[in-house]
Amino acid sequence: IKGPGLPDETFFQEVEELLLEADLGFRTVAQVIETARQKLRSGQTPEEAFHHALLGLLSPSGRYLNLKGEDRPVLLFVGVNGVGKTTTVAKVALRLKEEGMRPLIAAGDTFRAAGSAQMQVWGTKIGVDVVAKPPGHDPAALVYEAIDSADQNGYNALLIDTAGRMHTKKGLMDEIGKIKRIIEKKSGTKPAETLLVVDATTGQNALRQAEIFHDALELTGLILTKVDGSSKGGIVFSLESLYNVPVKLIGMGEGVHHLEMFDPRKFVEALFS
Amino acid sequence: ALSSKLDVAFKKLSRRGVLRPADVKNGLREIRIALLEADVHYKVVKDFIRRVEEKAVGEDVLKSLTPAQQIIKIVRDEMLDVLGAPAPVNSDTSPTVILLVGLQGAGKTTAAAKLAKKFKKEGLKPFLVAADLQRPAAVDQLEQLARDIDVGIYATKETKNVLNTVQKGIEAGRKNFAKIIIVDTAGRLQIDRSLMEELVLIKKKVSPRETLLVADAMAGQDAVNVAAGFHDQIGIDGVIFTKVDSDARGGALLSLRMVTGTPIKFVGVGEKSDDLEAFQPERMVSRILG
Ligand SMILES: Nc1nc2c(ncn2[C@@H]2O[C@H](COP(=O)(O)OP(=O)(O)OP(=O)(O)O)[C@@H](O)[C@H]2O)c(=O)[nH]1
Ligand SMILES: Nc1nc2c(ncn2[C@@H]2O[C@H](COP(=O)(O)OP(=O)(O)OP(=O)(O)O)[C@@H](O)[C@H]2O)c(=O)[nH]1
Ligand SMILES: [Mg+2]
Ligand SMILES: [Mg+2]
Repeated sequence: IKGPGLPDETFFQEVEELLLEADLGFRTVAQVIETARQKLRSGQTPEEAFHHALLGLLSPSGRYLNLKGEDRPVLLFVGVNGVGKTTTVAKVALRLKEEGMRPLIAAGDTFRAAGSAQMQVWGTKIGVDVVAKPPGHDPAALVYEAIDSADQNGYNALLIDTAGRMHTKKGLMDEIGKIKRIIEKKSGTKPAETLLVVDATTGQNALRQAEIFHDALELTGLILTKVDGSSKGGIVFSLESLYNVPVKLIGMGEGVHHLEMFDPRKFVEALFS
Repeated sequence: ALSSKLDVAFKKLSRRGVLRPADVKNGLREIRIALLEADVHYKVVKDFIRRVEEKAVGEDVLKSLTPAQQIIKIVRDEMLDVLGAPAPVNSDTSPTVILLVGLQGAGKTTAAAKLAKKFKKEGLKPFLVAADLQRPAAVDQLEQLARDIDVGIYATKETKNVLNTVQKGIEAGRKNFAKIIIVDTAGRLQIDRSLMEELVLIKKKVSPRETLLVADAMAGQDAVNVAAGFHDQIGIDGVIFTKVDSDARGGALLSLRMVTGTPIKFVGVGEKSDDLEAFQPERMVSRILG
């Protein structure tokens, strides 16, 4: 799109295919092409037209983690199975620790084999305390205890890892709703962040995930993981434009420092590279 | 649903005898949208639509079917043709070594336990090898699952040498008189050269009877690249399609098939060790079409 000259229909077809292949989805791609055409007619270059059309889909909301509002912010990490929640909790906890905070982790996956153990191993690796219970322990009760522990021991941030759950399972969505209500009742306020972790390789199903999780929990942000893979993660454009929930962080590797703030411009650039 | 969309597109055609190219084009547009929204790769969609178009143009509209139904039938038949028949796991060698590979989080470790439970039920003694030495508590995870289903396992945390662990694990399986040895590996990107070389070396040294790609049903367009990457570099004998209990349409499956030609062996339909089913092509077609 940086080339000289006026774009012809072949150009639009090529861009359409590039955007489809990036998982923007049929409807969003049509929307982008239409917006870009208008911008081209008004004199923008192809590069400007497409960049603006894409950036225009993204949420205008702030992309920093909301940590300032209270003395002990609670960050709740949710999402479907295998997307990278546990790993991301570790990454964020270490980031907060490196920025001078005293985070506490609640190993809220008491369901999956070694779910809690995995979070505990991470806690040891990064030097952050973890509240853990034996498998089968009620996750809502664990969260209740973790909030107590945070308050009694002077931690100033609480990160809650939860079990992977399909948005299609009503019982599991009820459970996470209950966990959130416990946080609200115990803290007297909503979690500072309710973050849906989304795998960059996910296709259009990410929209269903966001819809159901947002409905149940009122999400404050998204975290896009596995951006280091070959997938472009273009589902972000539909996610943000449909639900107005901003991607705050991106995971770009399995190492604990592979976490970055989401940069819309860089993300749009990467689409075309 | 697709059928009602096609009904609208073809409302005017119920009296005519033959589907004309223009009529077919309208229907194909709806089908293209349905397939793209189902996560089928756009190139696969292009190719697929072309094949359907060839079959649809000039066909008589059967007296008993509306044009929409006829086009859908052609699409279904074509998709069934692409998806192929379910294939079993080959257990003709003794022991049969099955190597599970795939992206991070696809469901390999869970699939290893599911396969072991299934073989145990069928009277084929299974044995598990925990060869993911990288992910925190991965060995613990498979050990716990092995305990849950009461299956033998080789699990060590004393080393980071993956090839060595695989070889020792297979040896332990043999000593255990196991008929099927299932090797769980660490998730990896097909674009990660050193981790893909690790798999190439394992395959070379151990010659698994089956190398199965464990792939997530929620995957989007990139599934094509992942499948091609694994197939080209190490060769895939079959696919286990996981998390089919989500409401993902699963179009990645069509892409996987058209690009690699590898048979679909199983689908994962939940988190428990019982949640493994045989691949059912008809059900998958309905799901992809929406
Ligand atoms: N390449 C890559 N892998 C990642 C990233 N984030 C997580 N992973 C890997 O993805 C796999 C799953 O990560 P987990 O943290 O266990 O995911 P989860 O959402 O907690 O999984 P469940 O609790 O089972 O639902 C692990 O192998 C991680 O190392 C990332 O940004 N890039
Ligand atoms: N709902 C559902 N969840 C599944 C299915 N298969 C696996 N899972 C879940 O998906 C998550 C990831 O599964 P794992 O078996 O840890 O995936 P993996 O491929 O071994 O992950 P890595 O070793 O990190 O690459 C876990 O929460 C599993 O319980 C399935 O068919 N349906
Ligand atoms: Mg987890
Ligand atoms: Mg695993």
